[in-house]
Amino acid sequence: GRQRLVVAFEAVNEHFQKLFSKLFGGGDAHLSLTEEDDPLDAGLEIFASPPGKKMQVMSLLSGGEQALTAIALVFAAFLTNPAPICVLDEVDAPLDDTNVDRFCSLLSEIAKLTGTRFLIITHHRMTMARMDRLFGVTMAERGVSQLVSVDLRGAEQLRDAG
Amino acid sequence: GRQRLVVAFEAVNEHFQKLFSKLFGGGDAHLSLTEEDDPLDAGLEIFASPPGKKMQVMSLLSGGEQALTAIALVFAAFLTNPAPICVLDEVDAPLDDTNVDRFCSLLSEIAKLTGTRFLIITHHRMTMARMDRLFGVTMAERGVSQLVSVDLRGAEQLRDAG
Amino acid sequence: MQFSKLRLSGFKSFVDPTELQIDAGLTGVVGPNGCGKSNLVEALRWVMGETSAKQMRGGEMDDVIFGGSSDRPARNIAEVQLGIDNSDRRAPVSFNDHDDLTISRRIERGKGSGYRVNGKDSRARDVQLLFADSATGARATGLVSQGRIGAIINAKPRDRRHLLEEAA
Amino acid sequence: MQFSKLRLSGFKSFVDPTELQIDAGLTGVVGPNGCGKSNLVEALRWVMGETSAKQMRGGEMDDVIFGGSSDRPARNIAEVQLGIDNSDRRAPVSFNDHDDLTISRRIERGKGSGYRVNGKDSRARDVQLLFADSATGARATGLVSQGRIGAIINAKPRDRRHLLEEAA
Ligand SMILES: Nc1ncnc2c1ncn2[C@@H]1O[C@H](COP(=O)(O)OP(=O)(O)OP(=O)(O)O)[C@@H](O)[C@H]1O
Ligand SMILES: Nc1ncnc2c1ncn2[C@@H]1O[C@H](COP(=O)(O)OP(=O)(O)OP(=O)(O)O)[C@@H](O)[C@H]1O
Ligand SMILES: [Mg+2]
Ligand SMILES: [Mg+2]
Repeated sequence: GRQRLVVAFEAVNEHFQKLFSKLFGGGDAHLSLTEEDDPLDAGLEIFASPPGKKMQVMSLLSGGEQALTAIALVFAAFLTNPAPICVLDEVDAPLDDTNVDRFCSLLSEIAKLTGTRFLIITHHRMTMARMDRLFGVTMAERGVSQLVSVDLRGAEQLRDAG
Repeated sequence: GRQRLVVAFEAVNEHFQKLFSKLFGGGDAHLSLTEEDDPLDAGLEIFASPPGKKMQVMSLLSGGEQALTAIALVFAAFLTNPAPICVLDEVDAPLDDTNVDRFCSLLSEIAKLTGTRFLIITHHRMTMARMDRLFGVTMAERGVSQLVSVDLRGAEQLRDAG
Repeated sequence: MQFSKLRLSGFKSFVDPTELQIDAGLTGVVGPNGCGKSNLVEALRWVMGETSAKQMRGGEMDDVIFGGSSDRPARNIAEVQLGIDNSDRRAPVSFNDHDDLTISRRIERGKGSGYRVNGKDSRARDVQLLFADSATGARATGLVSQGRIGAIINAKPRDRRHLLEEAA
Repeated sequence: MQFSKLRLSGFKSFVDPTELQIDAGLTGVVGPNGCGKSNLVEALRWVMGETSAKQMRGGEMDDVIFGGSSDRPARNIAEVQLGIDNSDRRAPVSFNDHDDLTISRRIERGKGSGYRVNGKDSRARDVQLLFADSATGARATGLVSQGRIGAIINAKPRDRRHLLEEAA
């Protein structure tokens, strides 16, 4: 019980620190287990300092900084026990273009490292441009979804079609 | 107590139905007060059917459809008792370009109708293009915010600068 | 073991038979609000053994069956098939005779759902174990649904612990 | 009554004096993640009488004072001023002698905060009433912070009732 949790915590924390500084282009972050009477009840606290800022609890970061930190945490847990598939549904929504760029670079790196296949749902033009292939979902007939293969140009039109 | 709540409910519901069909380009929606022993404990349930879809509870809609429905509700409450200022912090994040376009049209309409001044924080290029003026916030010096007036070209650069 | 394709029929807004190829690297999925992108993620979660209707954004599991639109009548059957490339032969023993595996789940309105592996009836438990052995499944960390990142940010520290447990 | 400008000094990441003009129509605010956009919204909420540090994303109210960066020392004072155009003379009686009103709030580390209207000390209560009379204020429906739309979507029906109460 407790031993396995501590071992997992150390592995996830190590990945988390590396991934955080990849996603933020620097800075520092770490996880900590909250002190509880029963160790199996412990919670996970997240501390982070984007480049040039003071170390603080995640709740004091901005909306986009929190999202990027949470993405680093999810990928840290994923890399501790990689799976053949990873699906991300609009996780890039609160990110600005610089952070989207670093996010996409990390995706390519993980895909090469683990061989994981990614399905990425996005509205960001920059993310679309970094994909190996694109599928569009339309409702040409109201209430009925259809899947079509598209190129980048087609994807942008689809995005605007609505 | 109860009487005021029912009067407010009716006013908000009337605005909500009109605003929903403006934001979705059609469709239908309405609010309902949940039945409780003490009427002052009642909750607000939201029913909506985007164009061509069946009427259902808001939780069955897509992420973007839910956001647009919640925006209609906030504006309905706002219009019931309009204020001189309205501030929206990245409410357009989950919306596609077609919905952003209708959202911006509604903003302009409300600004003309009530004289309300709007501050709109956004990452969407289309929303930026529909503003009367733009301010950029930068952290040229790490950890220190500065405000600059920008044009659309400058805003896009700022968005990409990070 | 690699995922190679996902086929839907009568599942949520995908009333017509639909096939999504899943190849190596990064596959982007785009489209307007409300067109069915997240429904694809739910199809994958469902065929891997999801047991909770709430996780499928529904009130009961029958809500995954196409409920009709302004021009089409509701259906009574929904099916999702997942194609798996098992040429590295790493599937659990009971499924390891083939290079290709097809896992399917089919539901009939009012009658519940059942699973098949390469055409043979299978128990939900066996299908769930098949995926758990490859560090994936209906509740895997790698299936990040819409709004999940926001939920992690707003969660109390105790509620984030399952991220560790999954990694253990 | 119209809002015309917002001035910050030492408030959160706006350590240097900063002025935001608020004109008619739609004013867009843009910039990268973490640069200080939402801090502007909090400055407005704070000067209008916010009493909860949690609503300002802090642990205590002193957290609104510039806490330092890698190159600058922390400050001990923060101040926000809100310029109001009252030429339509619709402010409450006690503030209605002037065409222009300046509401300011100033906090000193460890010593709490105080309000002034056109340079004269005022009670928090009077400032809050000034805004309530114009259907606005620190908790007004029209101040939609980041994440608020998501919170309304995920709220239970009972928690959405305050939207009605505000409108009543
Ligand atoms: N059983 C069903 N039968 C028919 N349609 C359904 C069913 N269940 C859900 N839907 C429809 O699917 C739509 C939602 O699709 P989905 O959530 O996948 O959209 P999305 O592409 O992810 O949009 P967004 O970009 O806003 O997140 C809803 O409008 C809903 O009406
Ligand atoms: N008292 C303070 N002193 C100095 N800096 C502060 C203080 N309080 C908050 N900050 C900094 O302000 C930054 C957050 O700014 P803010 O939330 O306004 O960003 P934002 O522009 O809204 O970003 P996003 O687009 O990600 O939402 C944080 O990085 C935080 O470190
Ligand atoms: Mg979606
Ligand atoms: Mg923000």
